[in-house]
Amino acid sequence: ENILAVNDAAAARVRARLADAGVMAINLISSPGSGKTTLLERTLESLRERVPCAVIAGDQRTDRDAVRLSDKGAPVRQIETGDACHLYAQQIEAVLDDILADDTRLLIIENVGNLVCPAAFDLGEHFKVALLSVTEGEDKPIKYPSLFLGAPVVVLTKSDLIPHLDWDDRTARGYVRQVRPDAKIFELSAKTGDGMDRWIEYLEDLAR
Amino acid sequence: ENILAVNDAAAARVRARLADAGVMAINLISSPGSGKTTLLERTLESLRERVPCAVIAGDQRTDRDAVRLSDKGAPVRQIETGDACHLYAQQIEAVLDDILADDTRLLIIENVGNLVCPAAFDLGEHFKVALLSVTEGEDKPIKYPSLFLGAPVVVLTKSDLIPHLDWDDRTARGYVRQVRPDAKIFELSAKTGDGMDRWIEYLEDLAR
Ligand SMILES: Nc1nc2c(ncn2[C@@H]2O[C@H](COP(=O)(O)OP(=O)(O)OP(=O)(O)O)[C@@H](O)[C@H]2O)c(=O)[nH]1
Ligand SMILES: Nc1nc2c(ncn2[C@@H]2O[C@H](COP(=O)(O)OP(=O)(O)OP(=O)(O)O)[C@@H](O)[C@H]2O)c(=O)[nH]1
Ligand SMILES: [Mg+2]
Ligand SMILES: [Mg+2]
Repeated sequence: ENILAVNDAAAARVRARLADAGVMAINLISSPGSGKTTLLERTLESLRERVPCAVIAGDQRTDRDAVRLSDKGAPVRQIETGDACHLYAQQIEAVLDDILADDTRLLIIENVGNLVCPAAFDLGEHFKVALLSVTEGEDKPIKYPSLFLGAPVVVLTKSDLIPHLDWDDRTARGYVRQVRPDAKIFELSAKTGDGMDRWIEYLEDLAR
Repeated sequence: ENILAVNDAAAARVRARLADAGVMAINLISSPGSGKTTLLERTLESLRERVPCAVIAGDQRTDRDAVRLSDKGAPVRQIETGDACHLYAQQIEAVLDDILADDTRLLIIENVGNLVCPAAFDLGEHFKVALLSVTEGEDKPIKYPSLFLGAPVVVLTKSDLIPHLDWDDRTARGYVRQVRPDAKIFELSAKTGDGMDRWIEYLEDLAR
């Protein structure tokens, strides 16, 4: 299908450019409101002056996420996708010059909140990171397998809310592994900071 | 675009059939894990022996939602959409004979968890009902306007969790109305039952 072919050609160019620039890129994908932007707020604060980052935020409308992520020491660009339920590689390619500096080591893309569409569109990233909020229910990986199949890293978010929910951690991790046996799983609360150390260490290591 | 044209032709046929049968149909749309199925579980229990209902559940994979909604006294069918991020009207049309009885008055469709795609695909329903969980953040309506623009009814779910969140009700309702000024808003907890009476009364009235 032509749309996919055009996207993938752009993704290949993005991938080559990031390789040239020595930049690691991750594509954060999850349902609306799973905590992507909040996680990125805390992440950028922790990595500031340690790992030079760049951020691309995608949303149907508004630049609210980019605004929240600005003044954290990393260049940020917002892409409004309009009716589209996911970012396209062409959109990533178009803003790279604006956000990549000579010393950039980590590019983080926050995709449009959606558990389905972004899974199908390669943006030229090194890999996808799927977020699943503990408020969404344990069975999301098996009900929305296309994303989790392609995500080697999964972040379970809002862990601070677990005491107030029916969330069963073992069950949730079991479903993640049922779809992606080799998934690397993080569980954290961007709000309280619980589990954030391990996530930050992982990113620092990734960007080495 | 051909896909949309084929869908809308099927939606017109569904709409005509439901009108013939005197059945009111609503299309429940929200993010994954916003509480659609849990709301339907309690709804079917409340409407049992009062309003004959039929249910169609859509998911990428599994029949978990249909299984949860079975043995509530209403015929239920699961549609697995595979890679698709939304139900199609043709899929609804194909199962109507299985679930409509002579006395059916209310058809409830639980769409695939997604805030974007389902907004674009008419299923032949009377109207869309958008769900927004208080865990997802107040700004979803303005960030994902295509759904809320087309939803005359909005249900704010999981209200029992508000004490543990930063949720601001006035702000949230303000954003809903910014996109859809005439929205009828329900706020409830399917878990505790808070606000459910008003929702059930509304459905009984709708199905009259
Ligand atoms: N309790 C708790 N709430 C959180 C946490 N992280 C995020 N939230 C809340 O969850 C809501 C959504 O957070 P966001 O970070 O905007 O979510 P998002 O995934 O970026 O949303 P979209 O970009 O619209 O898809 C907000 O009300 C946050 O305050 C957390 O660790 N704990
Ligand atoms: N605290 C609380 N949790 C709820 C409520 N309603 C649903 N949940 C929880 O939210 C999670 C998801 O609920 P579901 O009803 O499966 O959500 P859904 O929208 O049908 O999910 P998908 O069909 O996969 O999109 C489950 O863990 C539920 O127990 C509520 O009113 N209060
Ligand atoms: Mg965000
Ligand atoms: Mg459901």
